Amino acid sequence: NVAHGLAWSFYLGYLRLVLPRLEDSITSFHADHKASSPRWGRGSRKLLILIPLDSKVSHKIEDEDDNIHFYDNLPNNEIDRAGVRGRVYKHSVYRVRGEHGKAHLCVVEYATPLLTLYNMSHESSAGFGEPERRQQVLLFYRTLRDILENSLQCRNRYKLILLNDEREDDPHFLSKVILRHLLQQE
Amino acid sequence: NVAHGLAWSFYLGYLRLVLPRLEDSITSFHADHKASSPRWGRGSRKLLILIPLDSKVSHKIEDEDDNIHFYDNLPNNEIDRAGVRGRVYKHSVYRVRGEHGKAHLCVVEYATPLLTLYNMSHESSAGFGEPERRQQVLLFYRTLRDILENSLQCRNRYKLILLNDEREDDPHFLSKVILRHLLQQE
Ligand SMILES: Nc1nc(=O)c2ncn([C@@H]3O[C@@H]4COP(=O)(O)O[C@H]5[C@@H](O)[C@H](n6cnc7c(N)ncnc76)O[C@@H]5COP(=O)(O)O[C@@H]3[C@@H]4O)c2[nH]1
Repeated sequence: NVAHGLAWSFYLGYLRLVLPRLEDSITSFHADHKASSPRWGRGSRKLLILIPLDSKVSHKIEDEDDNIHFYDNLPNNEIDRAGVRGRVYKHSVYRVRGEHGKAHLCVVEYATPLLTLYNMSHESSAGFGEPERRQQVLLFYRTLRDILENSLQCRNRYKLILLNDEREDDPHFLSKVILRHLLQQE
Repeated sequence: NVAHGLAWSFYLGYLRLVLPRLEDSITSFHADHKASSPRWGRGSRKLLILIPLDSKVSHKIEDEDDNIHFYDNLPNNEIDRAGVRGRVYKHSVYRVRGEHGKAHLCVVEYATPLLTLYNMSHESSAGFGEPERRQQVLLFYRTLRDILENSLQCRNRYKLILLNDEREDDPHFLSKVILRHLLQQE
């Protein structure tokens, strides 16, 4: 089951490495941006991980919703990995505006392995197609959720946001979902 | 089958992005290092991908064999991916000395997904153990080899090097294997 392995890979090869360092990255970022930054609520000191059920991942989140703007990147983390000296791990910070006009900063990205699921479903030799893909996304989400719930290193450092397909009609669907999750924490 | 998904992920999320740019990266690197660099043979303009059958990946290749030294990194490639702005992709260049004393430069790294296989085999909830792991490495290798052989964008840009377990006894096993593959091309 492809999704099972991708969830483990995402945890073992990425989240387990970066989530423990996230708090420090945000603190030093906030120190460098004191004068200009909008509020950093308590909810926004976590990595928000977007999991769209249709696997359609955007490379630039601001293209999805004009209430979302790229703000800056967190400082780079350099880790020697499998022969690559100083492999760079980083996250992007976005400014998300609510319907009431108030803006919040947050660290958000799509779950990268969904790109693999999406692309595999279009490669005939990869062995699965669009009908199975939605099941694989759900399996990815549940497996990842269970792994993270049992991970002491990652506790309270992330939030998984499962995105349903009805997002097509509302141009501000994504910013509303993100804000709802951010404000839930405070 | 975990290895099948990891091979596709490695191709779709990495090799397909970086291999077409490798030639240009090496050319600009060579221009910047003209005065000091040892020979860049024809065989070394490919990414050498190490696949150890026992899944035991080292983070610093020079730790494996004292005839291998880290030389420098190729220039960074920055690509917007899944909400991460300017995600960095790079490779490390190593200087490999032969038994006759002559040194060659090459771009080499371990296949990172093997780290996932290794770590999963030690996580009880991940669903497979050490006995199945070797089979998974072979499946990873064969799947990757077939995908790459059918990829027009990646043709002639890589070399898969399957490493057998008998490497424990010879302290210069790895450098000899790498040089044999490099010189095969010229
Ligand atoms: N958002 C995000 N930022 C990152 O820096 C990052 N690094 C990894 N991942 C995701 O975590 C998981 C485990 O990564 P691993 O390194 O074992 O496999 C990686 C690795 O073998 C290879 N690869 C990708 N990027 C690089 C890179 N920069 N250098 C070397 N290898 C890389 O190709 C595989 C698939 O990559 P992605 O499909 O981008 O998603 C990965 C994967 O789902 C990331 N996700």
